[in-house]
Amino acid sequence: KLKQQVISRFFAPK
Amino acid sequence: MLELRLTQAGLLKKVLESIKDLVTDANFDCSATGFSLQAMDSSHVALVALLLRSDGFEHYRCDHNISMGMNLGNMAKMLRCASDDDTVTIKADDGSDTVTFMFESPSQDKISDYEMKLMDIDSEHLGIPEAEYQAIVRMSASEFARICKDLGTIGDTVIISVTKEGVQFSTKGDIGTANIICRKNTAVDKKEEATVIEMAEPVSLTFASRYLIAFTKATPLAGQVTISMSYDMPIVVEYKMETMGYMRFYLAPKIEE
Repeated sequence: KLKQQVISRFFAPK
Repeated sequence: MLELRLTQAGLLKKVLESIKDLVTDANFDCSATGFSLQAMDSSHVALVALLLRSDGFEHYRCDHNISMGMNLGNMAKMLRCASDDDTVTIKADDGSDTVTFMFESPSQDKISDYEMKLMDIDSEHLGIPEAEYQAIVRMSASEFARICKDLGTIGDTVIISVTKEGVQFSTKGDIGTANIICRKNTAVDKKEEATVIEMAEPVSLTFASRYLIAFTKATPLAGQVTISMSYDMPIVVEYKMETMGYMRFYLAPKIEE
């Protein structure tokens, strides 16, 4: 089964 | 005081049409660099980064950095009232809660202004590191749009695989499967039809088709699209606007649970 990742997993808040 | 003048309203119209369905509200940031926007979709799966460089404008006055919260659907509605060849001027006074879009026809015989309410938007800016991507594909933007649309009718996810020979798009759905291979090809009549692959290592990642389809709303902005991929990184789908800047879409991949 595939799980959708989110952007915050890769880019941190500035 | 902010005053930005752009001779081709059509460009700004295309920009808005390409993001308004992905992002509802966003802050436009104005600085000496240019007019920019960074926003995530409501599920935080995709991120849009737009830059319209200051030197691409006919006139660019931005006394100090300013952030203007706008509803993109409403902004698109107002811009649709401009003709593509109108000159558009975006104006805002310091501390004002409105922004004005002024449209002038090429012969200067029709001048319209539309004032839109600004809104307070709480949005965090994400730091996007400069990255070296393992695989970069440049191909026809309209071909990429066609592929995303076609595969989206078969399955919910698209696997994009890059090898040095080409790029493969695959999907699987209830009715069956589909595979499209675009081989690298620079022997083309029009340079926008070329498929160029720059690859350090083969990469294969899985993405939700509906987001890729949403990104292709930006197709009218550029002849070519640049797709950058690395393992454990969001894909970047970039439309470069000649002299003006770029529209970049980032999409987090799907992984095996």
